[in-house]
Amino acid sequence: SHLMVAEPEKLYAMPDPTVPDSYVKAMTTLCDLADRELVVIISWAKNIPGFSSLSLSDQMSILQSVWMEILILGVAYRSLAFDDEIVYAQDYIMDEEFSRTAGMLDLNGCILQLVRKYKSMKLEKEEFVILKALALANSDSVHIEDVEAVQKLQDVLHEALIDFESSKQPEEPRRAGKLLMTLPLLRQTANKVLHHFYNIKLEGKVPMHKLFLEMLEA
Amino acid sequence: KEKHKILHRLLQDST
Repeated sequence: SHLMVAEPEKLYAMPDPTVPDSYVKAMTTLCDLADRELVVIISWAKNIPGFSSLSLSDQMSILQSVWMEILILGVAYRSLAFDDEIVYAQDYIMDEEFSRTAGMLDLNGCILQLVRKYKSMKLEKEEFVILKALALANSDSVHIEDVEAVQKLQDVLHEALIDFESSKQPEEPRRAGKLLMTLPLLRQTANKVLHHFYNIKLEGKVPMHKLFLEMLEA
Repeated sequence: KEKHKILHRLLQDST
């Protein structure tokens, strides 16, 4: 219930209506949305029980390594009610054609694979919020100093998932494990998306806000 | 840490 309350409000992409759709416009819109989402994710992380008691340095290392996973998991969850469309925001939904224009066909295909997995499992909101917190706690950053404290954070959230499943889905004893087994695909997808935006940064054609750049460079 | 000053500041903000 704590995680349900900590869930942030929806953001809007607000693409510039005066600019025609193009690859650069799509990337500009997504980078701007991601920059604003990052601010929200950072304050969300502070509401995860145990996160704020970590050292500032460990909090930074964790967020720098998992922020894209948190972003993608949110996008995947928002896309659950749609057919083969990626919901970056309620006002920014990419179908196949738009994905092609935006140069995101392959990436959106990866995200769709994740969405299909969660769809087939009928992922619930409670499971989504625990999984998102677990993705945060599951950082494998080599820069973490107090590994034990991070492990404890992981254990508490893992426990929450097991508790939820044993009370809500007792007829599906392997459901918690099944959910955890989606985390590798989430990481793989997030890494691909990071690569994509890092290359865009190198090209230098898309304006990027400071926080987004800072996290991309980390 | 100087390179990551925005993240640092946002984590330190109390809000």
